[in-house]
Amino acid sequence: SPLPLIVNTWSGPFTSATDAAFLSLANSSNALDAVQAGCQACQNNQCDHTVGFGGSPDESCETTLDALIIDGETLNAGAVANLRRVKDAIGVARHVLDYTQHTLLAGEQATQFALENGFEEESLSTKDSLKTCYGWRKNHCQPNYRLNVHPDPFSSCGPYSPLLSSISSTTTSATSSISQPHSSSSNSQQSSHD
Amino acid sequence: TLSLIALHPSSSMAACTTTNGASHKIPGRVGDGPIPGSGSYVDSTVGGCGATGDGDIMMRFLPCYQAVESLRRGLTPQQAADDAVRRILARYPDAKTGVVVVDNRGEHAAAASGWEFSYSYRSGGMERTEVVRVKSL
Repeated sequence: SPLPLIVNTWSGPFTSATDAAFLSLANSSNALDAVQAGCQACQNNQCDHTVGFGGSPDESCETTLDALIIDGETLNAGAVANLRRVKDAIGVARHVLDYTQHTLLAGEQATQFALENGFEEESLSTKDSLKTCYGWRKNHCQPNYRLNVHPDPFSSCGPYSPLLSSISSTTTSATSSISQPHSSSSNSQQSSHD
Repeated sequence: TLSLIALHPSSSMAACTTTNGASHKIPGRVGDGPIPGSGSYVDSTVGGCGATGDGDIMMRFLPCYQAVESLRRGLTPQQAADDAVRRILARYPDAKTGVVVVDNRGEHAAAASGWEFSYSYRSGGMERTEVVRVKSL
């Protein structure tokens, strides 16, 4: 029998999550506890700097976290989005699942929920993440997700203001906006991803 | 982004996703990770799915919901993963995607576009985790 089984995206440092979840299942915990253990392993290890604290700073140099956990038996789900200043995003998502009737909490209120549930408040920035952000600013804020703004987001930092004529031309045709996206995928210099 | 699926010997399943999103995003931006059906999805009666990639695009297609529903309709994990990615590529040919699918019997497969994607797995009897490299569609 192939069971128990753990499968996850990516390799390299991400195998720490595979092993943590597998060992959790091998120790007779349930599937929900196992996936949480796997996600927490990657959060603690900052896998590839795309998981956990100290990675992917936003324009303001802040790191925020997103997490989701789903019980395949009940289809119950808990999630947090744009979680600020709390490291254990999947732990907070598990609390959303276990202790609320909601599915997704976001932003500052998600942080407040986490603190009310005993999670610690701390900075998610590191020297590396701040260095990444300062380097981005030094490189004229490239790559950049802004669109139809002034100054030109593909050569200049903000603050930005909208170009009203461009907005009207891109929102009047839903078909053209989805078939020819003015998003990260159309920017060849864009290398960031989730 | 880490998306992970567990299949317990009792046949119960669960899935999770955790990520710090995309670098240099506009403050307040949320990607596909915490969206059920996008970052991950699971139904113990059929299987589960995890995804990663260009979150602003992927969240418009709910690829993991699509893949699990494809399993429900009788597709294999490989067919379900391919179908989910091809639906995105039909609209966004340059999208970076990675979708891994597991059915409730433990069969797994993945599909990707725009980069060399990989996934990891470990099952009963394996002493260490194995890695699968996935070519872009």
